[in-house]
Amino acid sequence: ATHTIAVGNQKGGVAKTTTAVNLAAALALENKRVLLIDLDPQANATSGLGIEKVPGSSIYAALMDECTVEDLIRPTSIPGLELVPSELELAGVEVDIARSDQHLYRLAKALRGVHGSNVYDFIILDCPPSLGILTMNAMAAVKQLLVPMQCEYYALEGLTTLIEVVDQLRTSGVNPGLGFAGVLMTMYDSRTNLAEQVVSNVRDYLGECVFNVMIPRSVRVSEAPSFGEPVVTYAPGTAGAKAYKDLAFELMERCARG
Amino acid sequence: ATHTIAVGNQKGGVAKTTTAVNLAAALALENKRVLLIDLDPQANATSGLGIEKVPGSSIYAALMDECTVEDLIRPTSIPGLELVPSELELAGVEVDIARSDQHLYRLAKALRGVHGSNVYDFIILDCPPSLGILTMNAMAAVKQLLVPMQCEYYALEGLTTLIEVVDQLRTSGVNPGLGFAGVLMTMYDSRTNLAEQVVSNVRDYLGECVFNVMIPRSVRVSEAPSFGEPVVTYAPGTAGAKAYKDLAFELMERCARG
Ligand SMILES: Nc1ncnc2c1ncn2[C@@H]1O[C@H](COP(=O)(O)OP(=O)(O)OP(=O)(O)O)[C@@H](O)[C@H]1O
Ligand SMILES: Nc1ncnc2c1ncn2[C@@H]1O[C@H](COP(=O)(O)OP(=O)(O)OP(=O)(O)O)[C@@H](O)[C@H]1O
Ligand SMILES: [Mg+2]
Ligand SMILES: [Mg+2]
Repeated sequence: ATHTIAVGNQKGGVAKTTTAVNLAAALALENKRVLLIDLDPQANATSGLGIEKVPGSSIYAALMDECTVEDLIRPTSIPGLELVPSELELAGVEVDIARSDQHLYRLAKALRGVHGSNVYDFIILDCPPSLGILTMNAMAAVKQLLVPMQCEYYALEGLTTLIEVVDQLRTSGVNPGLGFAGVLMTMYDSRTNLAEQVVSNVRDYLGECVFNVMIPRSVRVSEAPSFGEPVVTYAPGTAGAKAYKDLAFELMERCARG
Repeated sequence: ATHTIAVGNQKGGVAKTTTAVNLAAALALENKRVLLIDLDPQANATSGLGIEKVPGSSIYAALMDECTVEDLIRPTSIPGLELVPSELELAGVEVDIARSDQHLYRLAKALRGVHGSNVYDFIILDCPPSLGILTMNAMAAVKQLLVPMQCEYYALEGLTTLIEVVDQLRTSGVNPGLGFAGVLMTMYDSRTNLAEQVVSNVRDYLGECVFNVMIPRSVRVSEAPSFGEPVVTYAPGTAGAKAYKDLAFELMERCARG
């Protein structure tokens, strides 16, 4: 079975891309077959894996039924990890499909091929920082949402909104099977009270849904993209890289439990 | 004259809201009359000033011509600072005005009253993390864009995109008078090489456009919103608060020079 997971949170800068790229790479390093889809017009996941941003290479064409997702898949420098890249043209899709029929299901339809083919163990979607049409398409197309969550006050505020939106997508019938892969605490700095307060707040509120592993704030993590590599290969022995490898194991366990 | 400044950057989490809230407050503390408009459906600027998020209180109604901006203005706890709050309903405006005529000029039209009345010395707009309709409306309605910029690699990537978009808005005639108030380096941590590299990169590329003041990473800054206050009143003696007060002076000087 293929596990398709959207990495999303409308709050900006909470480590969605860093999590999508490093989780995908860590799963590939564990011999899983992984496809990462960059759904953000900023294309940070694309450059984070050292791939050129080429006009016309994004999922835009597949969302407009001009080609299939399979046509857009590119290899990366990590064996077992493939990518559908992004580029700025993707920003135009929000207005282009806003008024059309079934505008929430464009991605779900485009992914039917790769879902059915059983070629991948995991498909990971990196979402932009908004609740616009691209993120809604991602939430309509998957069964699991992984929510990176900075240990900060504004991020806490956004969490309740996101949970309400997921509930609405479930109860309105847009995606009754949508659930949470989990909430991941990121950029955790144990020296600050604020981080401790936010973590205990989230664990009280969401319990088991919160991953045990927390990603520490680490400058190696933020350096890696400038070398076009995930931190799990750029600096494999560091705290951030180890935490993302632990995340891959914890996620595989959760997927096995169902 | 009223200076209207949009605080924007499509990259998420670069301190747009933190900058908009603290700059607005620091200007008010210098006896300027300031209006802050929260254009982000996340409504972080609203809660960062301790204001309740109330359905129907956002600028949405003014963008749909159902009322004026003046009807929506609320006082804050800081003398001289008023706010047009936000709430989640504002997220709907992207689809609602996407197909209508003049959809880029809705905000410019709505602000004509406050612009002409000379009631305010500064109007500050906090933008969401995207290049969608709300941010484009902000860039079509102002003469100055202030760009907060985290000292990180992904933020550097987004800067060239943003500069291209501003150029297009100018040359296409959407807003020929649009310019930069400046680029502000935020969450600066002098202990990391990455920060030093990014800062020297940006200063080489943009020279005078970059503000002299840099905002240091400081846990007091990220604690302040949980108390519903900007850091300039919550912890006025700290490095982050002082830096935002220096920013207010530097901006006033730039505006005086024209
Ligand atoms: N554990 C970490 N330690 C230090 N820096 C980190 C960590 N995780 C992410 N970062 C840095 O924080 C910034 C924000 O992360 P990232 O871009 O992945 O977030 P995002 O949620 O994808 O942002 P956006 O909302 O713009 O899509 C980046 O510059 C990244 O390098
Ligand atoms: N100088 C600073 N030192 C420490 N933390 C900071 C600083 N500036 C901002 N922060 C924190 O970083 C996070 C991101 O800042 P903020 O929310 O203002 O960015 P933003 O660009 O408005 O995000 P979004 O893209 O979601 O609108 C917040 O939790 C904020 O409290
Ligand atoms: Mg991202
Ligand atoms: Mg913000």
